[in-house]
Amino acid sequence: VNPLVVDIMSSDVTTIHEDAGFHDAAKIIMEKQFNHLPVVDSGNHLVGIVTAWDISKAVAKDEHDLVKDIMTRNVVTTSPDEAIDISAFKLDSNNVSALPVVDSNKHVLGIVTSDDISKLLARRH
Amino acid sequence: VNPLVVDIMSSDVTTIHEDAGFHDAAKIIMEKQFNHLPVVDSGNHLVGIVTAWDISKAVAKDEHDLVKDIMTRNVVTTSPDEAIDISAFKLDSNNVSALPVVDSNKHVLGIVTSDDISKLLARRH
Ligand SMILES: C[S@@+](CC[C@H](N)C(=O)[O-])C[C@H]1O[C@@H](n2cnc3c(N)ncnc32)[C@H](O)[C@@H]1O
Ligand SMILES: C[S@@+](CC[C@H](N)C(=O)[O-])C[C@H]1O[C@@H](n2cnc3c(N)ncnc32)[C@H](O)[C@@H]1O
Repeated sequence: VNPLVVDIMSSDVTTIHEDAGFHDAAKIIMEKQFNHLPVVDSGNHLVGIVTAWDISKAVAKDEHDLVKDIMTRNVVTTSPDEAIDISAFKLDSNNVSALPVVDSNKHVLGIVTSDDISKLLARRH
Repeated sequence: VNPLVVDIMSSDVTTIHEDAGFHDAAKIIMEKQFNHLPVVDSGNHLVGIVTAWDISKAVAKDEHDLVKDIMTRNVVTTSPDEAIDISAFKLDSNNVSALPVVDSNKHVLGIVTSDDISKLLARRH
C-alpha cells in the first residue's frame, strides 16, 4: 500500500496572510481544530508556516507579534504526486507534523499531516 | 506489520502538575519541541492533557489561567500491550494526535503520537 499525497491530503486547507496578527492565528487554529496554518503573501504564494507550537513559543517568550515574526520561513513541502512513504520520511527527518502541498508556482493546494498517514494503519477491532 | 505500543512509544515523556501555570506549560512545550503534555496530580496519576493547541485556544480567548483550567480532563489513553492499529484507530476517531500510555493505576509510562505511527511508513528513496 503506497498511496500518493493527492489520495490522502486535505484540499480545503485554511491559510493565513503574513501580515495577520498573532491573535488571529490563534483564533483560526482554535476554530478549525488543527495545528498547522500555511502562511501566504497577497499572490497566494507560500511564504511560511505558523502552528499552535509557534503560538505556544511566542507565549513562553512573551512576544505577541505578527504572524511573519513568529512563523517558520523555510517550509518543508510536498506535491500531489509524491508517494506517501517519502512524505512520511520528510515529516520524520524534519521533526514536523504537516507538509503543505504546493504546485510549481508555490500555490497552496492542500496539506498532509502525520495524522493523515497514521490513519492509514487504523483498524477497529 | 503490527507492532505494540511498547515497541514505538517514548518512555522519557515529560509531564506537568495540574497546579502549574499556563506560562510554564508553554515553556516546556517550547523547550521539548513537541505538542502534548500529560497532566498529573501529586501522586503522579494522570488527570488531564494540555497541548500547544490548548495554549493557542487560551490565547484566542484571552484566558491566561492555570493548567487545570485549560487542560482536557477526559483523556483518551493506551497501554503498552495495545496493538498500534487500535491506537491509530483511537487517534483518528477522537481527532487527537497523542495518547498517554498508562498502567492500571493511571501512572504515566510514556506517550505515543501519530508522528510515531506515521514514521512506520517512512522510506527514504
Ligand atoms: C519542531 S515542530 C514540533 C511540533 C510538531 N512536530 C509540529 O510540527 O507541530 C514545531 C515547529 O515546526 C515548524 N513546522 C511545522 N511544519 C513545518 C513544515 N512543513 N516545514 C517547516 N517547518 C514546519 C513550526 O512552524 C514550528 O516552529
Ligand atoms: C481536537 S485536538 C486538535 C489538534 C491535534 N489533533 C492535537 O491533538 O493536538 C486538540 C485538543 O485535543 C486534546 N487532546 C489531545 N490529545 C488528547 C488525548 N489523548 N485525550 C483527550 N484529549 C486530547 C487537547 O487537550 C486539545 O484540547
